[in-house]
Amino acid sequence: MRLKRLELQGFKSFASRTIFSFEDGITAIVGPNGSGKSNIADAVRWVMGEQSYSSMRAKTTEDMIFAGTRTRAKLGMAEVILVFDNTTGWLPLEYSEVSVGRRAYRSGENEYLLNGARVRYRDLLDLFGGAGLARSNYTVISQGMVDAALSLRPEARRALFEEAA
Amino acid sequence: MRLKRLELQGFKSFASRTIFSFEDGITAIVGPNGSGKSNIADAVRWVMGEQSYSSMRAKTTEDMIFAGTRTRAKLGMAEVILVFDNTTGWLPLEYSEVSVGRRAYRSGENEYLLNGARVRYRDLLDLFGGAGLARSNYTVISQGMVDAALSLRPEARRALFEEAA
Amino acid sequence: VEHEMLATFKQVRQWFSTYFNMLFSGGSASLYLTDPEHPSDSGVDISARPPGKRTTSLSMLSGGERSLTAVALIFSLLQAHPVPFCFLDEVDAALDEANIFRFRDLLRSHASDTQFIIITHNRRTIEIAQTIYGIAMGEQGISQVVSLKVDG
Amino acid sequence: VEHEMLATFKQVRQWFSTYFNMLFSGGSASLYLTDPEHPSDSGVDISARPPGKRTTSLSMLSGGERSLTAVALIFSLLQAHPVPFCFLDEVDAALDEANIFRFRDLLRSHASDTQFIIITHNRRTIEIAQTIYGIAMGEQGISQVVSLKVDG
Ligand SMILES: Nc1ncnc2c1ncn2[C@@H]1O[C@H](COP(=O)(O)OP(=O)(O)OP(=O)(O)O)[C@@H](O)[C@H]1O
Ligand SMILES: Nc1ncnc2c1ncn2[C@@H]1O[C@H](COP(=O)(O)OP(=O)(O)OP(=O)(O)O)[C@@H](O)[C@H]1O
Ligand SMILES: [Mg+2]
Ligand SMILES: [Mg+2]
Repeated sequence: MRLKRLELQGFKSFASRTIFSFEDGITAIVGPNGSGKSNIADAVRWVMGEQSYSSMRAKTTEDMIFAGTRTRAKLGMAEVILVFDNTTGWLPLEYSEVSVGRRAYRSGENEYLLNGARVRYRDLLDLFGGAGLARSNYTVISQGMVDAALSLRPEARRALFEEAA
Repeated sequence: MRLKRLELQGFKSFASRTIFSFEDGITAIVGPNGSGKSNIADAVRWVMGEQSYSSMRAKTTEDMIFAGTRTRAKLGMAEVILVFDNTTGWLPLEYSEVSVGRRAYRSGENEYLLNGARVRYRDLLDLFGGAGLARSNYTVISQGMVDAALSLRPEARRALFEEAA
Repeated sequence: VEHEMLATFKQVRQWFSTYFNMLFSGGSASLYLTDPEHPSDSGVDISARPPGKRTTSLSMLSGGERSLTAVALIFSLLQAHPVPFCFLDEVDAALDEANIFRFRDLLRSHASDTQFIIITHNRRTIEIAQTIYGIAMGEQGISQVVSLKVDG
Repeated sequence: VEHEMLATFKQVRQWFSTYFNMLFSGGSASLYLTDPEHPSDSGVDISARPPGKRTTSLSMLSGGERSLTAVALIFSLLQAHPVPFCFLDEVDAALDEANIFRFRDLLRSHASDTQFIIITHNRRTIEIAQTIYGIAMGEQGISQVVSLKVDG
């Protein structure tokens, strides 16, 4: 068991705290057009350290924060937390449960969290890198991007193999 | 009744002469992945004078001609004919039935036909232009391009409205 | 020409907002000239607000919302300037079931002025066609028509 | 590093050709190093030949053939270097019914090593999930979980 939970609050259209628990095997996420499904995939990319806003259909940090609707005011912060079961020691840390988090504020500031404590962005990357999960291109395949690897130039495709090494 | 028939021969995967007759209302084209459906839409773009090969998933004239398979030799020519019912005089011509054709050879040469007689490319454009069908962007919406207009820059969108004028 | 362009623009804008509202069962959308003083040189901006949401930039719309907004634009161009036939290649691919029904209704309402030839994998869209062509790759890797169904 | 990269490349190439053949029920596909002398600087070329056809350049593949070829590549990377979880957002959108079944089989065969979270509108894909989350936009334009189904 690797991924236990994903928690979103104030991230894009998820204004209220929303928790997804994951079991082994296959989990399907379904719903009407515009209901927020791809925002969940963006949240996973974001919390794993993604810095390219255009790959999350956004331009700035503020676009990640709930912008408000006709009946609900905008929020000042977005937070996403990924909780892993680490009993097999897959992540190079002592803990049996590891939570990785990211927060962003309207000021543009981003914070990174490891088991609730603030860490540097660098630390998050090292953690994922050490576990072979470096901002991997095949951990999250965004909508419409399934065949992106086919459109890359040959030199650009090399990055896919380096990550897998 | 406007469009009566579409005839393909040697065009992309349509090696043998294939005829589609169209009635009023809605015609659906269905079939497995890779069976040749989008090649039909490319054929319509092509016979209407399309010169941008990339908009037909090709690079050169030769890509439009049947390239051969494991059991059938390649051909030397591609031909597409569109037959219109012109009883209402919608096309500025005397005939009650008008056929527009395009042929291409491995030499790279392209021929344009009007009721079987060779005409210049210019003549074809004038005919469609006069009938308000100038290489119109909304007569053929290619696969994956439905939201292309949303991705255009504002100046580029103007062309859509000029055609509709 | 400038006068004609402006007249067409206004018509398309009118229909775009009507069709958007119909397809989304609410919300609002509009077209703007970036340079209203010089219509024939001006660009065209699009704004779209699905029901219940704030006006989003087009880039924040979901995959299905983008397709539906684009369909509203295509049909408003068809309405302002009908063409005899229109080929649509899997324009319904990103739509959920409810939006496919709305798309179907719009298609049907235009089918008396324009012949539509629509390539689709969606059962719901196929249901409304009067003629259905089945295409397959034969053993020789050649496309051929394998079946044809014509209503009535 | 160079040695590792080459070993991984060979493994992915092996699986890519196996999975392509499985997904297309025939045909063949391969990966090539553009500069085999210097693997860690080299680019990677892809060739794909659906059954019965000549080797086409990738640009001549159909929409569904491209998706299926990409799926073969993604799963060969997962096979060579498994990751604990994988999010797939509507990767099955262009696939016809027969190819969805093949895609499902491949997904299931990897589900014991990797957790898959898949966003889809396809009934056939939803059928094989152990857990299903239903998302909807509430009246306030806010996304929320509306239903959850967990098998056994
Ligand atoms: N910062 C934000 N604040 C509020 N809402 C947002 C924000 N960013 C995006 N949204 C909303 O999220 C919606 C898009 O959600 P998403 O792309 O996840 O839909 P989806 O469920 O994937 O739909 P589809 O099935 O069409 O792909 C948009 O309508 C947009 O208004
Ligand atoms: N010049 C050519 N000669 C022979 N075959 C060709 C030629 N050009 C394209 N093809 C073949 O046509 C096939 C693609 O057809 P097309 O894109 O029309 O499929 P489709 O029915 O639209 O599939 P999908 O449902 O996946 O979109 C490719 O497999 C390609 O091999
Ligand atoms: Mg989506
Ligand atoms: Mg196609």
